[in-house]
Amino acid sequence: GGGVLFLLVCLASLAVGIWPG
Amino acid sequence: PLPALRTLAAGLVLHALLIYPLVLMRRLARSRPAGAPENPPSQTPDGATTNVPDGATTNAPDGVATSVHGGFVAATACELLAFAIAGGPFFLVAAYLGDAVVSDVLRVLLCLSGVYAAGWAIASRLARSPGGRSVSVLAGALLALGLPAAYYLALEFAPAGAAHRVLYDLAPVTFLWSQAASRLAFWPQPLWPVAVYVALAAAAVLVGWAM
Repeated sequence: GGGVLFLLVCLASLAVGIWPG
Repeated sequence: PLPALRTLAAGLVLHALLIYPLVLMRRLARSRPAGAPENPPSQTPDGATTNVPDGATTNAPDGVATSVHGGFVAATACELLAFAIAGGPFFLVAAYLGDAVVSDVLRVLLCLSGVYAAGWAIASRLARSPGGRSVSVLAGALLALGLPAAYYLALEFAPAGAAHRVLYDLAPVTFLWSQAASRLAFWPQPLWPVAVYVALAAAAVLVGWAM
């Protein structure tokens, strides 16, 4: 449970970071 | 360069203070220490009056574990280590896209470990009753969202003072955002917010002991 949420947060925040590019 | 490392750091701050504490609290509420009775101790055949085994944890009526046992500490330490390993590829990609170097990533990891320590301590040490769980959630929300909101209000309505600068460094989200910029000096500038996060974790542990 906790690990999946961690990976989701990583993926989402990285996606937000590369969104402008 | 893209702000990839910055958003990754800010997202992990939100994970450390808002999401991970909820996971920990849910796990603590479900966990039963080894050997603890599931049923109320009134069913002991010899009519023993002690309902609290020595050194063991007791369960509140609603099933909230009232103490953190060593297995939980070790398990969460392993879990945080696994987080660091699993997050490695994300940090690699974010550093590459954000034009960051190794020292930038290490600085972010240093700051994040302080934030995770605070989140872990708040969630696992204060949340021993329904009221404590409310306090934990409130503390995490204040740290993660309330401080940036206070920074914004100070910046907007009292820009003359230096309060907004202090709030910017104190709020973990904005502090990590600034520290995740590429090609800065290795040690965080300033360093005191990290000390504040570690001190918060220590204070939560002390309060947990006192309770």
